Amino acid sequence: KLQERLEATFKKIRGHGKLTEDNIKDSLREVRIALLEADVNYKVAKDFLERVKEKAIGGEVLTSITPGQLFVRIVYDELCELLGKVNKPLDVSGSPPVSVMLVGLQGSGKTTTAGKLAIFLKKKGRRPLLVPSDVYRPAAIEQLTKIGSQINMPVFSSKGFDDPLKICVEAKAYAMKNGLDTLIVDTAGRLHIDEEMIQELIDQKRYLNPKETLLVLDAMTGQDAVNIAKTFDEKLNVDGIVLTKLDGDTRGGAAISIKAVTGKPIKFIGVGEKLDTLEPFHPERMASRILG
Amino acid sequence: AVKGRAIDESAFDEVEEALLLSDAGIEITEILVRALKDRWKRGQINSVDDIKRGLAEEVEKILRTVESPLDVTGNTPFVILTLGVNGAGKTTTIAKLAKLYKDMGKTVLFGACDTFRAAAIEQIEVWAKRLDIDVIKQKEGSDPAAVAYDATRAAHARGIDVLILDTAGRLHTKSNLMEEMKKIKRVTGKELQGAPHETLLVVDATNGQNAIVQTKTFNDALGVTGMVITKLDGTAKGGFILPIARSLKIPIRFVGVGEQFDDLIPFRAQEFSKALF
Ligand SMILES: Nc1nc2c(ncn2[C@@H]2O[C@H](COP(=O)(O)OP(=O)(O)OP(=O)(O)O)[C@@H](O)[C@H]2O)c(=O)[nH]1
Ligand SMILES: Nc1nc2c(ncn2[C@@H]2O[C@H](COP(=O)(O)OP(=O)(O)OP(=O)(O)O)[C@@H](O)[C@H]2O)c(=O)[nH]1
Ligand SMILES: [Mg+2]
Ligand SMILES: [Mg+2]
Repeated sequence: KLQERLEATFKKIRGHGKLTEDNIKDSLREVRIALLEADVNYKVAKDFLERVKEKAIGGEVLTSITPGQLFVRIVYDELCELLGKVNKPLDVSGSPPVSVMLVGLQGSGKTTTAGKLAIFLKKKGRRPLLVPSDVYRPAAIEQLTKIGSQINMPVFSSKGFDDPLKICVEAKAYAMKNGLDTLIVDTAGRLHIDEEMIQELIDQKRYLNPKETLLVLDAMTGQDAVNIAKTFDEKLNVDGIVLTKLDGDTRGGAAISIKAVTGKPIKFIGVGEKLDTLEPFHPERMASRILG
Repeated sequence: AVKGRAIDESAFDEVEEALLLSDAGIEITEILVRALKDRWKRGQINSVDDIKRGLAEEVEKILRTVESPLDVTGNTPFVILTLGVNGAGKTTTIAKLAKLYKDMGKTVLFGACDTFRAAAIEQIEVWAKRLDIDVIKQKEGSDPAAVAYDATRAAHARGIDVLILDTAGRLHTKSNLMEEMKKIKRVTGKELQGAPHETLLVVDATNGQNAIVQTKTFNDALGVTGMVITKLDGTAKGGFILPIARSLKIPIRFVGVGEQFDDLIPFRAQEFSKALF
């Protein structure tokens, strides 16, 4: 456990000692190892540790707390601070129909998350319409349609369309006609470096003018998380992140990386394949998980 | 003349950074950096170019031990059981494999053993139609092992060359799902002795260190005989195959580089180590 490893590095300080640049050097190394093992980006970890170092130096070690405990506390607090201390809720305010657009890499969990969001919004008294706009992946429209029927939610019938933009135009009209107030738009997975596909999203977003553009990211993502998040954010101006598949044992350091590099809040986490497995993001729980 | 800039200890920081950024992980990074520093101390490395070349050699050496192409000629039908976590690229990879084997003049059959996920059967049917391949399936919600059994039986009866079984994505931490996979594998073997002949783990190149524990867990539970690394057309490097190659020695059969059925290439240690940096 990290705390135990840190206690060992602090064997030299006791009681009324202070944390100094010298005596925290080994501890910083231990934290760095923990962060890298947790998939925090190499450069993000470096910057993070600099801030921890500044915070830690001069710290008083009281008799009631060990130097290891003090140090872990500092690291934990810094992580919580970075991850965003307050949960930023989904914003669906404005004259209906309001749009929420889901974007991200292939297989990250967008289509499933769309279904989960529909349930979430229904519980908040909204009347969502699921909009399948992935015209590329085999049976993608069928997938969201089936999800919709599993949870008794309306799904726009995109079948036969080959243009995501046209789907959004027709879906909006359908929503207005049927008193549905929130469009949940599922898009095709795409690489952040696929310029043509990113342009398609830019065009789609320009038309929809969504209240929320959510980047759906797999929590198992490694060092590449910074590239993915940075590019999607630069090209699309993302409003929030959904981190999926946190029901596994991945430490989820990608959360730190994307928050550090985009500043955008993580709004939800996905913790299962069933459609009732969307939870609000809790920074303290994520911080503990990352520290292992 | 000096080939490339002369070096000091800090030149090795770049190696460390490159390896860590590739998702190789701390352990193998320290091992490789130490190996290169030893060479430098013994005078075998004298420039930055030497370091780069030395690193490529060390990486290639490790990866060559897992460069072992899949030979499907040993059995008829040759049964491939695919598995992996959710969204890794299993179903798409199966389509790519089918194309590869069809182009070789082989007959291919699909077993649609993902009876759980919405439209999973429809998805594989689209691919099957494009490839003019049959799919053995049952209705959504049925027992995946029953489908595996039917598909193996059908492949055997029809004299099919290659049977490829698609399964539902599952996180390796879910013991009931791991038990389900064991049952699928067991039942396949009951219908045809020796089947499945390849237990193929599909892993997403954008994963970080979790790819290692995924592989270990699936291997401990089921015995993985081959791997495919997908989505290498992105910017992720898939460096986790270094620690996996070193500790588990599981052959890496193919690499996925796109979403179409031609986007599958055989794993080559040399090409991979070049692309790593
Ligand atoms: N265990 C787990 N599985 C998830 C979670 N979210 C999604 N999945 C699964 O991940 C796989 C991929 O999910 P999809 O919703 O199809 O992903 P996608 O982003 O729409 O994929 P593309 O459209 O191909 O880009 C499916 O097997 C889902 O059931 C989650 O939070 N936990
Ligand atoms: N860019 C890229 N995308 C890929 C590759 N392989 C698969 N994909 C995409 O990844 C997404 C998920 O692929 P699937 O084949 O559905 O993955 P899966 O493992 O069967 O997913 P589940 O059955 O839900 O667990 C799809 O959008 C595929 O097109 C690849 O090599 N490169
Ligand atoms: Mg999808
Ligand atoms: Mg699949």
